[in-house]
Amino acid sequence: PGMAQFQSAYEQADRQAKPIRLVQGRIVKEVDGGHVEVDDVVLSVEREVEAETYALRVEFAETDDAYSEARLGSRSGWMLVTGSMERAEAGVPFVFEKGASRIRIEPAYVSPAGRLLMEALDAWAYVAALLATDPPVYDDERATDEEEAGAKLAAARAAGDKEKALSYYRIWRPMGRCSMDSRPAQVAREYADLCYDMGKLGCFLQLQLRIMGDQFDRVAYSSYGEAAHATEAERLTETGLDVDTFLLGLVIRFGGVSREGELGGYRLVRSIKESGRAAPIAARLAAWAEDATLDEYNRLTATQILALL
Amino acid sequence: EEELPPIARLWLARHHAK
Repeated sequence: PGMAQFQSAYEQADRQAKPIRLVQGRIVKEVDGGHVEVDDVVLSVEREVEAETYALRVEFAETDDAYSEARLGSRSGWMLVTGSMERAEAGVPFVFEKGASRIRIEPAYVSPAGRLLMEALDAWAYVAALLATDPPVYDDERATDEEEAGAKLAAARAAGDKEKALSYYRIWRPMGRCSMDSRPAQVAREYADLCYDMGKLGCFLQLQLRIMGDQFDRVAYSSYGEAAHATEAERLTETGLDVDTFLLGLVIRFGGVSREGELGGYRLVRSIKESGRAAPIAARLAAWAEDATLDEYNRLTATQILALL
Repeated sequence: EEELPPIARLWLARHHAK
């Protein structure tokens, strides 16, 4: 992409991004007819894209059992009916509602609203701009007959018809048979390599992120499968992009804006290791964790990624 | 760790305790 695309991604983020807030305190959950109260929970409160609603997530709790009790089955679409995030402070409760469900948070601590650090916005926008150079890699509609789509794809590839092959990859997403099945990742890798050959960097990177995040449809999931599948993050280096900024940009999160392909923490840590760039990235994460001008949510994430590294 | 914000310190303490 040209300089203008990076500039426009940055400006959009600068206008719309809002820091994700951290809240520590007691949660009272009235969801699906149940009533649960858990003390000393840490939640993140994130403004959703182009909406008045918030995504709520229990980040951690005092014990694993408390976390299981407090965690929310449905994170997005919560309306703030009492309180204000802009004026949030310790001791003043918030109430969120969605349909018949209700969540009351009694905060003992709320992270400051703060400003967004330019360096973090820049890293976020670097990733967003690169991924946005191609449209989303999969159509909403998927092939109804997996075997037939696979056979047509093989025929298009054998005939050297790259555009036709791309059109099949867009709809063909084989379902994994079990958590250890690496077939979905292999097909995504073939698709990514085709995009790479055709000079479609955004397409390549979107698929690369799915492989790094192990984000494929399967009939069963388990952490054994997640551990078994390689991230192939070393492939990033051959694209010529700034791998450190790209991986650091994946660490950064803001509310109010969206990007293709977000990764979970464990897979991101492993990708950083397998990229071969762990040492310089760890140094920058340590600086971010201690940087009082960065918002507290991203400082927590930097701390977590660094500790896991 | 003294340079970290309160919630990051709390997370780190619990992470080390596990």
